[in-house]
Formats: sequence, C-alpha cells, structure tokens
Amino acid sequence: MLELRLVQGSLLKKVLEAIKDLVNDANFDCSATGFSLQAMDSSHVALVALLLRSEGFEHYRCDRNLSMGMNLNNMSKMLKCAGNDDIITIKADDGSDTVTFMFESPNQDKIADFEMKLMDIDSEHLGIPEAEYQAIVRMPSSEFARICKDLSSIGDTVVISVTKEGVKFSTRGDIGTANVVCRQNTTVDKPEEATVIEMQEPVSLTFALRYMNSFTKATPLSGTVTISLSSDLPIVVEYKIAEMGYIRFYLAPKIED
Amino acid sequence: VSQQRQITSFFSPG
Repeated sequence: MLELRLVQGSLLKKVLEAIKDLVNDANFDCSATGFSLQAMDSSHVALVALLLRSEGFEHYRCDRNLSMGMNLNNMSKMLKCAGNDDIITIKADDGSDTVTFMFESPNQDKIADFEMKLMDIDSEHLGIPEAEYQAIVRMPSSEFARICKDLSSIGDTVVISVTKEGVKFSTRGDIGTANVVCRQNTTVDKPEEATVIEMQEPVSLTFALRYMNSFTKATPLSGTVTISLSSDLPIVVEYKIAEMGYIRFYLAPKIED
Repeated sequence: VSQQRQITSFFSPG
C-alpha cells in the first residue's frame, strides 16, 4: 500500500513538465527515503535524477519498496487536470497495475481521482559516483534559461568555460558566433539573484544545446540553478526543489574526433 | 567535428 499526500501539488505538475519531453517512460521508485526517479533519454546522452524526500509530504505511507512504471506523457495529461492549488495524493495498492492520482481543491469542495495504467519498464539503474567537480557555478535559473535559448538561435552546441574571469557560454553557427560571460556577482538584493563561481581549476566542455534547453523546463521549480563541471564527466544541472529534494540533469559532453 | 558521448560510458549499472 502506497499513499503519498503532497500539499503543494503544483510541485509535481512542474516536475512532470520538466522531464516529460526528455524521457518517455520511467520507473518511479518509492521507498522510506522518498519518491524518486532515474531515467535516461532514448539516445542515452542525458540522464535525469529526481528525489522528493518523504519528509516533504504531509502524509507518506510506503509499506514496502515499490517501482511504478509510468508513461510520462500520460502522467502529465492527468496531472494537468489538477489545479495549481490542489493537494495531490498518489495511491497504489500492492501488486496493482494502476496508480491513482487524487486531487483535492484547497477548500475541499472538489475531489477528483484519476486512475492511470502502469507499465512494465525494463530500465537499468546507473550508479552515479560522488565526484569532486573542477568548477561549480550557481546562478539565477531564469538567466541560465535565457542564455541557452539565446545561444540556440545561433548554434547547436555550447562551450561552457570556467576561468577566474567567470563562466563563459559560447556558440557558433552559420550566421556567426556568440559569447556570454557571467562574472561572479554577490552584491545583489536577494540571494537567488547572485552568481557564485567556485573554481578549483579552469575547465571547458562542449554540450548539445538541444538538451540544455530541455533541462531549462525545470526553471519554474527553483530560482537558482547549480552547474557542476569536470573534464571528462557529464555536466550536472541541478534545480533544488524547496524543502523536498532536487531534480538533476546529467549530460554527456561532446568530444573532438 | 565533435562526437556526442553517452551517459553509459561514464556511469555503470549498479
């Protein structure tokens, strides 16, 4: 028996919008730790890892570890039927081939339940080792989204370089080139407006902008984004989900032939 | 020409 009650149901709606275009089908894993997901895109270039900790739910009952295979597009269709202020409860019985999403309006005058068919998904779980990153950049998520969108109108790939001068995003295409440099800036009114660069050593890596733009669909989840870079490791683009956990996107770099 | 690497060449099952 599984019953997870999330008062801020809009978080789950936003999570689905953030990942449904990257991943088609995924197993949601439920354990005492929380509600989590790890999945790769169909070309195995990007990986998404989601954690919503059990403490973040108003009610969290998970009698035994459960893995539920869901089509994310179908799940998104169902969650779009929940109001932004609704409380969402996820329910499943042991051995059932369905999951139920229950939506309650804030004043309890409307209660809806949507039952969705589960699916068997054969996916392998990857071990993500702890790594020391050469550079970690924290910046406003809206700024990062803007840069990725702007650069993708010029080129297909972005070179992200961190030096002591700052973080540089560069692209080139048929019509020309573009460079955006963000310097460390901590003299801002609100902490989420800061750009903070922690660099152990300079690093420069190339990534496909198509994936970066897909990751920025998580922007509504967090005011800041943290980008971790190391030579010969996938980049990590992390959006913290307030008091609940995170959504992390990993993207393998492109290398010169 | 740059070549796209895959996640599975960095992270292993487990």
